[in-house]
Amino acid sequence: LFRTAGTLDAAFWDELEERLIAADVGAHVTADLITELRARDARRAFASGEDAETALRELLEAILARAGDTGLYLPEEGVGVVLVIGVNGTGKTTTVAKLTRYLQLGGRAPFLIAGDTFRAAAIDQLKVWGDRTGATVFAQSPGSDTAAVVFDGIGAAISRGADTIIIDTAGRLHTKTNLMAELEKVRRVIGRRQAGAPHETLLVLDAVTGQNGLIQAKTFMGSVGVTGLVLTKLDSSAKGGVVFAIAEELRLPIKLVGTGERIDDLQPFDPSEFVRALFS
Amino acid sequence: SLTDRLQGIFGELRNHGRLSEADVDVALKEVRLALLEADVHFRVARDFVKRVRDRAVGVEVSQSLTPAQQVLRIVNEELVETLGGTAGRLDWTGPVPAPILMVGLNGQGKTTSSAKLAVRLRKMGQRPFMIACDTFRPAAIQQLVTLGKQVGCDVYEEGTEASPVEIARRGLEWGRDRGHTIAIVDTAGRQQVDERLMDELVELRQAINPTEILLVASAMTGQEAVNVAQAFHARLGLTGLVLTQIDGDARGGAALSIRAVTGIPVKFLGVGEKIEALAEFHPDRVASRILG
Ligand SMILES: Nc1nc2c(ncn2[C@@H]2O[C@H](COP(=O)(O)OP(=O)(O)OP(=O)(O)O)[C@@H](O)[C@H]2O)c(=O)[nH]1
Ligand SMILES: Nc1nc2c(ncn2[C@@H]2O[C@H](COP(=O)(O)OP(=O)(O)OP(=O)(O)O)[C@@H](O)[C@H]2O)c(=O)[nH]1
Ligand SMILES: [Mg+2]
Ligand SMILES: [Mg+2]
Repeated sequence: LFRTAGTLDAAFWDELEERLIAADVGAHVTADLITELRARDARRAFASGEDAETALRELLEAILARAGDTGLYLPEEGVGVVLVIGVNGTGKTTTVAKLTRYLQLGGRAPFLIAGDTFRAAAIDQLKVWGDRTGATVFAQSPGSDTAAVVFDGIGAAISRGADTIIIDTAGRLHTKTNLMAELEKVRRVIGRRQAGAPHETLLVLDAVTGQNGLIQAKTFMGSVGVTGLVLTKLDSSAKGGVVFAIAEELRLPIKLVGTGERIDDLQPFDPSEFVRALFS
Repeated sequence: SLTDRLQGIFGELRNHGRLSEADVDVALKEVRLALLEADVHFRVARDFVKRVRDRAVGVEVSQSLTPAQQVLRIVNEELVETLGGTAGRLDWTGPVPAPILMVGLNGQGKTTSSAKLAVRLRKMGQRPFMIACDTFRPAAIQQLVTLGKQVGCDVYEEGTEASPVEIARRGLEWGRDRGHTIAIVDTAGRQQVDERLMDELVELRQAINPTEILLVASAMTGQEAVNVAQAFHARLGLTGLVLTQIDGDARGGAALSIRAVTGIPVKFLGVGEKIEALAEFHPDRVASRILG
């Protein structure tokens, strides 16, 4: 389709495509990006590979910018509620702990609700983090009904004058309709117990995830609504490229990134740093 | 689906006698796309498509199959062959208890799979127990102990103060004294780029000389599956892969990538969160899933 306009030959474009695929950007988003860049090159040739890469970075940053606000919004008055969701093993519980510390540093005092009543030692795990951060953890016994725990937990938090509630939930595959229905019930119960809540519903996504990440985001978004992504394990070798498809199709912004297993390994999302790291 | 796309491409090919290079190349573009969508590593996809091309060009269009079906059959055969079938055979020769070391990235299902494996081995007449060597993650030991209680399987643990190597060594002695035949050693999740943690695993391997070292990885793993498997394999010598979360809709291309690049066989599939949810690996089922 495209004549080789300037200095950039087919080998260059093939290599660029491979780097994007290798970063989990996905075949379709990659094809669109390469098509756009080659069209520009055809109109006015890039002087060098570096120039083409700079243009690519701009395109990627533009995709992220269109996804929306990366800020975390909790009300100034009344209790702010954060619901943390996602498929199994992505780092939800650890993220709840990190977010607790992050908000504490900003002057808030999060109250935690142990909403995973299913998995072995899930409540114990959150309680350890509660001890380490000094945050109160509300829990009932394993096997309790999650919606009931959340309902009672919010009541307990409010009666304590808590300014922030973070709700940890059990990992669940988005394909499990009963578990997604449970999550929808939890969401309804939250709204009923506290008007306007949850203020943030964060989908926790493992950076090593491939194209399934898009389906995860779509399904969770359609089910309970998602206000932002937490992209975890960016300290791995994974680039998390599936977030571009998520940004493009769902306008879902990344709000936070996890960069390790320790309490302070959580940072607000920096789009240009993320795009730069994609190519390092 | 890939079948529909190929059917659309070959729709007009009704009357040709053989699959021409041009026909095959057009079809293989779709196959490559399907593999990438399934998270197959781009180099593995490229090599795979080359092999299929060699087998498909010039093939007589059979009377009973459409050209699309013809190409698909070759793709399927090649996929099943590559994924290859040393299904679920675990090795526990050597001194008892034979150690099985569970390793992998954070949150992939090692602890859950350890308990699942224990139950399966017991059904096969073995006397397995588990050793809790994750001294880092909060409540990791409690998680393994709870699972052990749920299935009536011994768990050896020493809390979080001792080192994983000490716990594993003493655990094996403890297990031997109690007549256990297999020790499933659960370890902390780690990233292969973390040299210190990879060194720790090498030390553990040298200390207990496992008969099996299983990489546990989620079916939703993307392109990094190759880098992860290669690193763990280079440092430890993996004997098998446990692919978890197959009960979701991730296509699982990581299985093909890992198998093709490292030769490691898929030994088990995690097919749910419950303890019974461990299945034997069947290449044909995983193949059709990868193709979508
Ligand atoms: N390297 C790394 N590991 C992480 C990160 N976030 C979480 N983890 C680890 O990932 C593993 C799983 O974390 P959890 O917080 O238990 O994940 P989860 O989503 O709550 O898991 P389930 O509740 O079982 O679905 C643990 O080993 C964590 O220490 C991260 O940013 N980097
Ligand atoms: N749906 C599904 N969930 C699974 C499967 N295997 C494990 N899980 C879930 O995945 C999550 C992580 O499992 P763990 O066993 O804690 O993973 P891990 O590798 O030990 O995690 P770390 O020790 O933190 O590295 C838990 O919520 C498990 O219940 C599976 O085959 N299917
Ligand atoms: Mg959790
Ligand atoms: Mg574990």
